[in-house]
Amino acid sequence: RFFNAFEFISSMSSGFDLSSLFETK
Amino acid sequence: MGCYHSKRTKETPGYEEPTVLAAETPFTVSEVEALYELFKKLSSSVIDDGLIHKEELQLALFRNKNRRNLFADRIFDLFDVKRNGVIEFGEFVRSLGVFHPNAPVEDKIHFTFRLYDLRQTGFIEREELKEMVLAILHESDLLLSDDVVETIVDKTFSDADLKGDGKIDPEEWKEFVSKNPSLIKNMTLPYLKDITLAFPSFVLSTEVEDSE
Repeated sequence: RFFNAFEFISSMSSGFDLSSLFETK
Repeated sequence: MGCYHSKRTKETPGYEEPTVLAAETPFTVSEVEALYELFKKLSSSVIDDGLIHKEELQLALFRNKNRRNLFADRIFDLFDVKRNGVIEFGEFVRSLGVFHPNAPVEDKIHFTFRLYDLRQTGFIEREELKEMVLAILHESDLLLSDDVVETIVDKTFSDADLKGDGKIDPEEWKEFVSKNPSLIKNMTLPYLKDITLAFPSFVLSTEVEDSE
């Protein structure tokens, strides 16, 4: 399968996953 | 309860009325008010001044206020629309609006383009893509030879740069995302659909204000 660099970035970067903002309750 | 809330919010710098923000975003007034509860928590975690500083975003994302990250930096810069070094409540809500499940896909695609356009030239350039790949490898403690990284970047870039001019413009990015929809997966936060449920203590007071 083609290794897509952007897919790699978006799936691996914790800095681009804002879901943890909602775990600050 | 409504009066208690209003008194506190008027003292917060950069506070904007939920009705105004709801009109400009996919959020309801109640959801904007629930987001204010989240905003207050984030904006008081390191410096209690009602504004989100970069260290506070880093603390929320990584549980570590000193952990620097290329993408967290870019997210902060994009949220900090006024470019004054802090995220105000209005900026927070408007930016998060793009992450709402009901926000237009075009807005999500545009946001990712700006995120990856590290030097804000209006294009995603090959060197920027390589820099981002290297940042992820570093963040993940993964090792790849420079040859392998070059090959990955070349292949991805040639697929996205349809005009072959050495840079990815917004139209090419839109086309590339349409072929690879997972690229905007991070741009939708399901939490935002249930934000009032996430902060149930606040719903009691917002119901009063909504009915007024």
